[in-house]
Amino acid sequence: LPAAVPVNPKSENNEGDFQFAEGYLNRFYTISTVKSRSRGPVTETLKRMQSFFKLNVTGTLDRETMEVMKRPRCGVPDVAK
Amino acid sequence: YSFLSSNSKWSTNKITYRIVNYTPDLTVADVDQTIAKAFKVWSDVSPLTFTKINSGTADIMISFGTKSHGDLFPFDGPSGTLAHAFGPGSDIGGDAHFDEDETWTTTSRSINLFLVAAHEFGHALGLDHSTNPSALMFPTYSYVPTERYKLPTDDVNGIQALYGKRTVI
Repeated sequence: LPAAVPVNPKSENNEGDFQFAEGYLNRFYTISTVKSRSRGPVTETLKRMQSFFKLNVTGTLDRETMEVMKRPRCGVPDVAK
Repeated sequence: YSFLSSNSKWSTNKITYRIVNYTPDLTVADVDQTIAKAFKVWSDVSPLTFTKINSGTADIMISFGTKSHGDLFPFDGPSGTLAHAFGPGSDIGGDAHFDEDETWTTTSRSINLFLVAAHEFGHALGLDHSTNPSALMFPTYSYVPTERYKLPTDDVNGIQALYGKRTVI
């Protein structure tokens, strides 16, 4: 898996957040492990997640997105594998 | 609302369930009553009936487990993933698994078993996650009072699109 979800370099996210978000997207939104070697498709996956939850669709790992990702939830993917 | 797939529904309206094991967080009676109540939210608005069996293979097998628990989708400890279920089908199809690392309650404290079970049974009947935040089938957990619980309109529309409305005789 790639090292990090693409984020705004000026954001305050730490590496733990990136890895958590990447695991979340991989589990519930199915990041392609091949395509995600370039950052673009991962950003698109993050946008799909933000769109699903009616968040601001930025493709960046902002605080609001992280809060949704950390909520307890059902284990069934939002985008099926 | 949305469906797991276009053909993912039970071919019969008479569905059986079995509680394979129980959480130590609640009494057996509490779990039995809570699971029955979770099925009732769906049977109240559709032609489906749910019958509990105590041995053999039921359409919906219900179990509590931790981490790796016999399928390809291990649980993750407290919080995070609470439970998951499989769409209608044979073998593991229809089954619902609950993470025993959660603290299950029948109140607003910690994780309410009724709300999670009713959500998972929606999957077991063929419903996918809804993007409507007020729907039971929204993927994240939030507590709402469970006394006199009424299934949200989005979920009623979803289950009735799959199985039709309940016929009043």
